[in-house]
Amino acid sequence: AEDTGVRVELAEDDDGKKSSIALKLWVEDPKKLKGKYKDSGAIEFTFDLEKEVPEVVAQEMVESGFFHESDVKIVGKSIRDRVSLIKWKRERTVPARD
Amino acid sequence: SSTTQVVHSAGRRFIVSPVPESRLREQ
Repeated sequence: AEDTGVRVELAEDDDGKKSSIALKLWVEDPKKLKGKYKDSGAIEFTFDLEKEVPEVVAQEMVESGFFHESDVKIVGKSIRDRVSLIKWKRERTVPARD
Repeated sequence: SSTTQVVHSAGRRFIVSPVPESRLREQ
């Protein structure tokens, strides 16, 4: 995935079954952000892989004061990349059926 | 370590905790 300067990782083991999963996001490289960034730490949240949209979560983070509005796209993309990877891994580990 | 919670008006809960130094990229 592209280096956005924003890191998103699983905050729990993925059992491959539940749709809602805990993710953790933090800024690795503040220079990649457009807006002024106040280092607040790692942000943990739950994300529903089936129902939710990464960009909506990014918007909620902006509204909660974690990021400047100009960085909503980069945060959304960072979450989307990680979510895509989780889904891709899940697809590859689906048990074979008759 | 200290953690804080921020609840967005849409109901999502954000739990904020310090990033372990080992997880930060060396500049």
